[in-house]
Amino acid sequence: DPQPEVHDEL
Amino acid sequence: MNIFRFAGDMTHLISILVLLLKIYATKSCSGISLKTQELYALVFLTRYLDLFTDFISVYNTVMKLVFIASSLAIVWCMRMHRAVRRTYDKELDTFRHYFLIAACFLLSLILNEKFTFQEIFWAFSIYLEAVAILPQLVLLQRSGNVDNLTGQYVFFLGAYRAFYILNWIYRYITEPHFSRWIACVSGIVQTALYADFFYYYFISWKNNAKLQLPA
Repeated sequence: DPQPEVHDEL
Repeated sequence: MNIFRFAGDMTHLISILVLLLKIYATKSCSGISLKTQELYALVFLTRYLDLFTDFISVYNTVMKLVFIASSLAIVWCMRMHRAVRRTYDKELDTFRHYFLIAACFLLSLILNEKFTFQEIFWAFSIYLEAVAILPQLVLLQRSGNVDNLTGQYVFFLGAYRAFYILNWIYRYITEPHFSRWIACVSGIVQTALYADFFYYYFISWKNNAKLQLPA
């Protein structure tokens, strides 16, 4: 189960 | 962070500063949609829930706080400031924005990266941001005449979107596992909504004439 990426944009 | 992302963030910031300048300098919010501003406040409040859980960088944290504070300040001014409130084009600002909120929330329940509280609200904020400009565009269309600062406000907002698309293209090429379909597709939809406005903005700029939208 792939984890969502960290949201690094605004 | 690449130059396109930075340029996008800066034009976003400039658009907000232009709007604050218009409201403070002219004590007027004519031509500005309160509904769009309320949607943006909701966008920032729901997207930046990660302020409490994830730390990316000082830059990110400061920008998030600035976006939340400035959007709330604008809504507060338009609702509560006596002189500013009088200039609000209430009868032109009739877009039913609650439908947008409901539709975006439903979509975020179906299409999200993970079915968790934070990820659902993140997706909701992305969908809502994509359509949040609609009440503003409808208001401009109805009033026909667009004052300089309002025109520049929408122009910088559109520029922010355009830079973010360049940023995604750049990241897609340079980062091996870059895939943010929710943000990219929503961002392209959002940018497309500005296309019409941009067309008339450039026409007026080329002819050195006042920006007017066709009825």
